[in-house]
Amino acid sequence: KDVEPGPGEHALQYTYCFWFSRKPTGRNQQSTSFEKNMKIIGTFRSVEQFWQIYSHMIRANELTGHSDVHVFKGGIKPLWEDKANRLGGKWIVRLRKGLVARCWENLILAMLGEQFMVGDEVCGAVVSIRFQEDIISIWNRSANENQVTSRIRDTLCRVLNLPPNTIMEYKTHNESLKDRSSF
Amino acid sequence: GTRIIYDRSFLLKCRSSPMAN
Repeated sequence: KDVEPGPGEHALQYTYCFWFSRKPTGRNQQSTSFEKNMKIIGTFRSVEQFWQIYSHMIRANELTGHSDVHVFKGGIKPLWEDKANRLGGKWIVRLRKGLVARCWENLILAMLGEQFMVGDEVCGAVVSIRFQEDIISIWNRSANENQVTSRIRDTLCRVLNLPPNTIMEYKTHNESLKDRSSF
Repeated sequence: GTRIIYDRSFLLKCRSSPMAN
């Protein structure tokens, strides 16, 4: 869906979509593919449109079960197989319970505000709620561009203001495809 | 080309008073 910034609103560099997915439980588990299980919550092109959607969403720390919220640029699906992601990868940050809401907000604000300074490389960001820990990740197009991935890591460290012992790892989507696991 | 850059505090200000910026 095409959206434009409203009159007097602050345009963003890109259009973005919010997606939501939750791992199906019980008998639905096998019949529902990951893609079918993902729903677009909203599309935005301005700072104001972003807040309108975000303010109505459940905060990341209040999400339950095995759920993920994705914010991706318009035209890019949050799937490894998407053309924009095929050669890409992601930085993964594992967070102990209690930190996710603040870190997730800081991550998306940095992305929307173009703080990463890596051109068109960033594809989107994901927050993944799990039982023991929460995980945030940021996806980029080219897993083999070391300069790009280092810059993303450095910006992540700065904007998230993470505790010093936080574990960060980079995983290519190709590896994820091979082991069929996100993390 | 030119990129539209916003810092965190500006984005947060837009949340609290969208038309005041």
